[in-house]
Parts: sequence; structure tokens; C-alpha cells
Amino acid sequence: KQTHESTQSHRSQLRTYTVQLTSLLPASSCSPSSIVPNNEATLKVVHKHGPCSQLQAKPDHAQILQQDQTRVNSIHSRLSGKSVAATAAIDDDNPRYQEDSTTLPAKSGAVVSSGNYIVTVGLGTPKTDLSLIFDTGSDITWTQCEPCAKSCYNQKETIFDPSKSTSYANVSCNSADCSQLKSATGITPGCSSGTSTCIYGIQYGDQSFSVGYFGKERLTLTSSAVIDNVLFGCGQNNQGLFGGSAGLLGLGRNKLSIVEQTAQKYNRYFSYCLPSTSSSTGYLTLGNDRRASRSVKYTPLTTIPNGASFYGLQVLGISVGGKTLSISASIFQSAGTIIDSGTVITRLPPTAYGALSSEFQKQMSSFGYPKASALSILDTCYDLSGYNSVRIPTISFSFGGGATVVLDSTGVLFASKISQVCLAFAANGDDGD
Amino acid sequence: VAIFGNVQQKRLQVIYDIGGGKIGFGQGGC
Repeated sequence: KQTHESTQSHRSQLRTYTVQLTSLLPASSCSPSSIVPNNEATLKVVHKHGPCSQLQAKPDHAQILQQDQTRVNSIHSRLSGKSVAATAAIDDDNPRYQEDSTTLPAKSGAVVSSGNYIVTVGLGTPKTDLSLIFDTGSDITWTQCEPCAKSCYNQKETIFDPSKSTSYANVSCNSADCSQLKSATGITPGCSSGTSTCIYGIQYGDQSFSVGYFGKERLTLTSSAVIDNVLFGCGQNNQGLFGGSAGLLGLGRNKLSIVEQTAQKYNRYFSYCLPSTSSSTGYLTLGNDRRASRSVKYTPLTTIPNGASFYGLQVLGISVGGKTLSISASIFQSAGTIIDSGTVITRLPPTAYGALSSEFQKQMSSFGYPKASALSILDTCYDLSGYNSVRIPTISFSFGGGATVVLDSTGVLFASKISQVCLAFAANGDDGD
Repeated sequence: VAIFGNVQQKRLQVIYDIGGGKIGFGQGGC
């Protein structure tokens, strides 16, 4: 516990964290968090590539950052409303499935699914446990399904087989639920000619995609939180970088997201905590979290033009080491800000990032830490070899509504190795992005 | 847009009260 703890101090008038360097790198064994909300619908959140996860694929830090940039490009593309049509079928070779196709835009309404955090849910009766990427930046929940008519990528768990579930039902083509897919995915749904079953398609900005039957199924979050008739994609043609997970849990704002589908039960309320390292655990809770303390600070939820599925925030300012950066409020207002569980590194308008990086470097320099080479999109890096612990400036965000949030020390740095520890922020291409 | 990413959300309790039109941040959430 001591390894992962950090403390703030106020020496030299600068507010700093004291960080144990071992806490920046993942441990080899899983240490579950003892803090769990008092709620029946609470799922354990783990990092996809850490020792608390059973999934295999383990990209290196540069690959994670590369995938993260692809996701950010995808979000920006989605907000710009640009798309190009392409087609993917469930099975080109099997006559039975030849008409079961849907048109996929090459740059669709979906964002890349490289999110790092997964939860395990049960699907069907009897239930099949599936590890799904949890994503507040997308809407549709889908998993790979037998018989994988066209293609399934390797996943750790048993692939869901709807024919073995007594609670599975197809969604018909002429239903309102099928029509709703267009706004959730940006793709017009298809229709299976034989069975009139609705066919969904979703394609991500890195060209990963899933196409299959749109169905309803029993979703088991915990033994006491079971939801019937949850609409989900039962994927028959799935390709992409999903890291061995079984699919995606969409927590966006569209009517087909899990948040909206469970609105009557959980009142459009959910919360989560992402663990400080990939070797510890966090949680995702649907419904009111009775553990929410009075110290929680609230900021208004906003909506972004052309981005109704995203959760918008109003950033007003940033402080480094207790010093408020001189950034005009219009810099943040012109493009807006979203909060996203699937983007790794916070992206700021270039003007704001420049001010943040400059002040961070100034304060780190005053502590005497040597610089290191850049790591992919991260350009403010330090060689901390030889230190057991370091002092780093605190970083806090001021949001609309008077909420000021001091980031945890683990939310400031991204380390590939002790000799290359980087400020975990990056700039957008333009202040208008 | 700017994006508040998941590294910066670590250990924060992030609350989405969509009906209430607000997002909450609590420190030391896990």
C-alpha cells in the first residue's frame, strides 16, 4: 500500500506530490482494491493488459500511445461529421449469409475501441462470462457470437452462443430498436432476408469492425443485478484490435447504450473509479452509489455539437504546483471538452498544453530532474534513474460550476521505464479541435 | 475538442448523474 500511496506537500510554496517510483510501473501480481461501493450493480474494473486481467495481448507503451492517437483522430473525425462508405458482409462465401450485409462507413460514427479498462459481465441463460471494454465514448454493446459465420478474432473466454441461451431473441428489421441503430452507430442497419432479423454494423476509426445480428438478451451484472431484454450486437464478422476482449460495453448517451437501456432501473446514473496501476482494481457501478461522499465536486454536464453521444465538460483553467496558468477561457470554450474512459492521455488545445508543459518543466527543473527523450506523443519526459522517490508539481483542473479537482499523482505521469517518465498530457493539432 | 482522458481520471470517483445534468469528481475513490 505504501508503494502506491503518494502525499502532497507544500514545501517551497509549490504544491507537490511525493511519488514512489516503483508505483509508476506495474507490479507482477494483482492487488485488488479494498474500496468497493455499497451497491448491488458494481463490477470490478481492471486494466486490460495488467496482472488483474486474463487477457493476453500486451502492446508496448509506444503502441498504446499510437492507438490512443488513432482514437483521438477518430473522435475528431466523428465530430466533423465526415464519413466514407464501405461494405462488409457477414459471410461472402456462404450463400445463406450473402444478403446479410450492411454498409460500413470507413470513418464511421464510432470511435476506436482501444480503451484500456475492462469489466466482466454475464450474458444469456445460463450465463456466459465475458470481458468487455467499458467505454463512455461509444454506445453499442456487442460481443462475438457463434457460429462466427464470417470471422471472429481470438478472445480469451468462450465465445457467446445464442443457440445455447434460453433468453436470447432476435430483433426484427421493422422494429423501432432496429431503426435506432443508425443514430448509435452512424450506419444504416441491414436486414436478413430469410429471418427478417436486424443486422447491425459498427466500424471504428482504425478500421476495426463488428457486424452481426441485433438481439436481446439477459445481462447479469452481479447475482442480484440481472437485466432482461438488453439490446446488443451478436457479432458474426469481427475484426480488429480488441486485445482478446470479448467485445464492448457502450456507456455513451444514445438510447441504445447500457445507461439508457437501464434508465428505469438505474435512473441514468453511474460511476466508476479507474485503478492507479494496472496491478490494482477499480469499479463500475450502475445506479446511485451510496458511498459518494460530500467531498464530491460537481460540474455541469454539457453537450458537444455533432457529438450528442459524448459527455461534455466545461474546463475553465489548469494549475501546476498551485500556480494558475495564464490561459484565456476562450481557449477552452472554442472547442469544448469531453470526458472519455477510452482515451488514455488528456488532449488539450495547443495553447493550453504549451502553458502546462512550460510551467511543469520550469518546476521540475527547479527540483533538478534531468530531461529524457520524447515518448511518442509525449514530449515532456524525465530520466529519474537513481531516485527512489521524486517530488512533482500537483496538477489541478477547474471546471464549470466551481469544481476544482486535484489529479491523483498517478494521473500526472506516464512511465515506459524509470529512465523515461513523461508528463501524461498531449496537445491537439489546433486550438479549434 | 479537448479530451479528459483515463490517465487523469485514475483514482478519482467519477460520477455521471445524467438526469441531474452533472458530473462529479471525488478524490481517492479506489
